[in-house]
Amino acid sequence: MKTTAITNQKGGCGKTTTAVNLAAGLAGRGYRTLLVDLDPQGHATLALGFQPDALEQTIYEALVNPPALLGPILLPSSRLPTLQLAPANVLLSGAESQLMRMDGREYVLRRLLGEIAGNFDYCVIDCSPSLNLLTLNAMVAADELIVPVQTQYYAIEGLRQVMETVEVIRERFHPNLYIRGILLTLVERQTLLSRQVEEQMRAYFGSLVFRTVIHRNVRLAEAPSAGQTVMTYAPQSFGALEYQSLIDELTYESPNC
Amino acid sequence: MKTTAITNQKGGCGKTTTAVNLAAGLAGRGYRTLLVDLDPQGHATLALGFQPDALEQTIYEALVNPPALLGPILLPSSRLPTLQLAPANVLLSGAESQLMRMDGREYVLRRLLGEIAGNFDYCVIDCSPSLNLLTLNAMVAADELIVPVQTQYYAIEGLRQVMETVEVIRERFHPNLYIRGILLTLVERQTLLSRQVEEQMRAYFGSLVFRTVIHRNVRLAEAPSAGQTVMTYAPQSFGALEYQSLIDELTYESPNC
Ligand SMILES: Nc1ncnc2c1ncn2[C@@H]1O[C@H](COP(=O)(O)OP(=O)(O)OP(=O)(O)O)[C@@H](O)[C@H]1O
Ligand SMILES: Nc1ncnc2c1ncn2[C@@H]1O[C@H](COP(=O)(O)OP(=O)(O)OP(=O)(O)O)[C@@H](O)[C@H]1O
Ligand SMILES: [Mg+2]
Ligand SMILES: [Mg+2]
Repeated sequence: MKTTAITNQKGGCGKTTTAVNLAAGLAGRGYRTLLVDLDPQGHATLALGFQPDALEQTIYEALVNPPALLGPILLPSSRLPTLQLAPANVLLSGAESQLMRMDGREYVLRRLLGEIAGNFDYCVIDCSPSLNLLTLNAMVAADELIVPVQTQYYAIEGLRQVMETVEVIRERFHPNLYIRGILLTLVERQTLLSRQVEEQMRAYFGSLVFRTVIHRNVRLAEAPSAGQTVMTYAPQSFGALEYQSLIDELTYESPNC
Repeated sequence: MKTTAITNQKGGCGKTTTAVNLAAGLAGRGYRTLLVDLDPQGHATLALGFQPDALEQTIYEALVNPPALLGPILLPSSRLPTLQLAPANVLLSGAESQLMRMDGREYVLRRLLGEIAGNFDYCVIDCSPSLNLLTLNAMVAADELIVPVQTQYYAIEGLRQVMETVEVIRERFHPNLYIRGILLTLVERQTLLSRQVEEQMRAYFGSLVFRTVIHRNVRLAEAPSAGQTVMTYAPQSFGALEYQSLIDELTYESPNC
């Protein structure tokens, strides 16, 4: 199983939109895929059509009750047979203080995912907009990171903080962690600011920036209100096609290992 | 001094843009205004033209070293004489675990602001996209909250979590706290989704939703890259005028107390 965490502490840069549509696109191609919602907002859970507050068990129970397993809390996606979800709801915000007190607190999610790794080809983790212990768990559990970045001024500044955090994690917890790529999201063809930021990002980070760019496309914002991913809600929309081209870039260059 | 915290755990909904331009607009009208950056991203600090990582002292030092005072760390705005900033940078992310260990940890910011209340008419606090102890401190220190909400699907769900958190805070820490209003931000006149969400918000929350709506306007996104607020960067832009009309709504209905 290859595990990718979608992370950036900058809010609203398209983490959930990327995690959900990446997982759905991989499942649509027949890969056995696990989507992990690690954000107490529960937006990845909502995006797959579930009501977070109606769930009896979520990732919270598996994280705070070792040696609980992930298997029993997984939900099958109604529209994509090879996609499963580890859901979250607001209770997850209580995990932070409980994890703090555990031995090996940074490795809790990694241990959980290790138990079910044989059942999946890919795992995608959606993170909350912060660099807290939950997000740390996601980075330690992941093989690679995708960092969505909006082409806006504040977004560039935030990238440095992400990079510095990754360095700390490589030194202290997970030497093999690497940034798979920076994904430019919510790109607006018509504004100078967006074009300028894209040029700056490519100048600074070179090939670390994916060739695929995700433009602002209203179908991507509508899909969650229908409880669907864009892959089933509007499969021919620009949004869906751009996420498909991201998957081409990801799967072509790195055969599953 | 009247203290307003700008908060919503949903990322990218315009918290910083609202906090910075509200504070600048109040200062532009001659009110003595304090802007508090309580987000380790330091975006409100950037928006006023400062380099967060170059600062010797920030709000972090005042929070974790009681009985430190706020006065010595305040920075005057270069363009608006009656605006001062309590800056932040990434070190602030270390405050969470230090505050956890303090007595009266929820009241630390409130005590700090109490010391300098006589020097200002208004105080505006920018919060990070989370419901952690720092944000709790902002809510306990505030007289009122403004909750920016993007007219998108995920945004509606998040509002319930904010409301529930406010109820807990009123019961346990601060009975007089109230939500001054919900501010619709990043509104797109041309999409059906945006209009539908606005209708739903007004149907659910009625007069709690400000009459003023902030439309998507590229000048608002450009201003921070020039180290300015929109009030000096593009004072006649729609973005500036809409924030001015928000201030009209705020100051007309609630004479400063
Ligand atoms: N390419 C896009 N085109 C149009 N809308 C988009 C696009 N990507 C994301 N959105 C919308 O923008 C908003 C922010 O995206 P999203 O919630 O995925 O970001 P996030 O980084 O997960 O936010 P948070 O920091 O709160 O977790 C959402 O309302 C989403 O529907
Ligand atoms: N009305 C608007 N029109 C155009 N761009 C806007 C508007 N409001 C905010 N923005 C831009 O959208 C992005 C998100 O806004 P902002 O950073 O203020 O949100 P936030 O809630 O403070 O984010 P975070 O959750 O990361 O703290 C920024 O790049 C900002 O410049
Ligand atoms: Mg999200
Ligand atoms: Mg902000």
